[in-house]
Amino acid sequence: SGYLEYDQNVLVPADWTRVGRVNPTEKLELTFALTQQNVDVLEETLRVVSDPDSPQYGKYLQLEEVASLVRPSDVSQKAVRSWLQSHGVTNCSTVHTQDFLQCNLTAEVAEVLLPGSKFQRYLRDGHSIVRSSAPYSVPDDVAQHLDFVGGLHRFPPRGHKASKEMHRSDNT
Amino acid sequence: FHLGVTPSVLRARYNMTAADVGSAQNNSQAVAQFLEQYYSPADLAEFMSLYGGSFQHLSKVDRVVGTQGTGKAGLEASLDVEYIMSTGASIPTWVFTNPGRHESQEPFLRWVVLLSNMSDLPWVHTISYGDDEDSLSTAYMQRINTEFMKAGVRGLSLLFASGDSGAGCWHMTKEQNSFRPSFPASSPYVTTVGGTSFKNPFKVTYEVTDYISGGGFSNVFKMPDYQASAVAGYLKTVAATLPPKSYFNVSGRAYPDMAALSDNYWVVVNRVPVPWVSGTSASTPVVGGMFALINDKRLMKGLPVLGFLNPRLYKLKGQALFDVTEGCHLACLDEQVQGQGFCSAPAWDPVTGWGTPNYPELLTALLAP
Repeated sequence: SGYLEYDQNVLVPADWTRVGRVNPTEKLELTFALTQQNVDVLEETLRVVSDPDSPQYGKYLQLEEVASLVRPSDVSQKAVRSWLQSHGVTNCSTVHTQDFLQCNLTAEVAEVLLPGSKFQRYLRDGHSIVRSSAPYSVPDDVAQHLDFVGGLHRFPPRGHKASKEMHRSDNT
Repeated sequence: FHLGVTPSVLRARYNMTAADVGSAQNNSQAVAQFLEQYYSPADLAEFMSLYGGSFQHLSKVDRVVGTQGTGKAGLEASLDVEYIMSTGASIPTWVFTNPGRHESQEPFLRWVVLLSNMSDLPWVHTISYGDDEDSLSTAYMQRINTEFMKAGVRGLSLLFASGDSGAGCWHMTKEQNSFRPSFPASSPYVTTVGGTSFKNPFKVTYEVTDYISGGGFSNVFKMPDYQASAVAGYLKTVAATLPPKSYFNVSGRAYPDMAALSDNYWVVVNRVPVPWVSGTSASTPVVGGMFALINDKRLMKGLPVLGFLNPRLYKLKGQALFDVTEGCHLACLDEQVQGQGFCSAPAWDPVTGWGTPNYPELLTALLAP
């Protein structure tokens, strides 16, 4: 209950090194993905605008139309904002579709807001990032209004450039 | 005879003529970079002066969204920009760069959020990054998948590299291995691009499987209707030689959808031409540039852009594509599969999809309303 990403892997990729806990006053930016409405309608709309045999083929939506379709309900928006405000988190920005909230907060506040989280700093090739070494949770009454919180677990994705030189020399 | 893949080699192989360049007013294409990957305008100019002599092209990026770092250019970013601008020649190109302004930002998520907040975007986006599905939460992947739907209903085409580990390998338990799908390549709402090599690496010959080409079946997303019959055809054709069923989820979204050359590219990075660059990072912008060019011709005819490509691509049933039927890709090095994943076969397969583009035929097929 309250663990939005119960199956999220929290292992540290081999090429990143943990340096230590971040200072409680350090600023973080977290992304709250609010639960959207009408995802089934969105999926069906995508099917008909992409199917060359459909009369709707190529009749794409404007961003505003997408926003009116998927925008989180007022209840969801209010629940998430009230929860953030109750922890003093007010420095947030949203997007056209209002289904993401990006908020600035300190590590100390983030760890209270998201029980279980422990923010650590990691290094790779001189590049530093902050992630939580443990799973986070949210209160039950907020969980139904959120899909996930970004900025806690996922390390930067890998590029798909193959190192074939090694294979080549092996073959040789 | 050639010493590696350059724009002229690609254009020759895929039957692109000097006239196949963009000219529409309202067309553009984009690549996205994450974390400390920058392209260099000087490298791009040098690349085009070395390799762009046979076709009209642009030598400058039209717009950078985000802040480019000041360090050395990255091979990944250079490859993407140089090659999307070689097939998508003369089409204005955007670079989304996501260096991670705050240490807690997720660069890929930041790009996804940006898409939801910009009303005017390029029609084609290529992304050469991915993670193992098992390293990500289901909630995250499902939501990102919905974000791809949001992009698709707006007419955007998103192309992702299929990965460079073949079918991959996941040591589920000490005793049991399985293949390891990659996300976002495994999303049913993006077009995933695999990789091929020339049969003769020094000639413009037919193509065979590049053994690194990522492909397989998602463990998270079910198979979408648009590909059900193509995949069923493959499974029937190669039934006797398929890997054991315990290695893959036969009812999952199967990828890639198509492919292009991914082996032995020349890239200019930090002013030096570098040979032997390989990976589906190379094939993805090549295919993206071609679809941007087809959008260009559609826009000139007053037609809507192609948007989410797969439903239409699968209806072609391989028409206008060079079918790749030789070779297999990598997988677990164990007794059961001995390093081999899936093998290519006539029509669609989970190594090279429907095959590689025959540009003029693809253009003809996709220029119909």
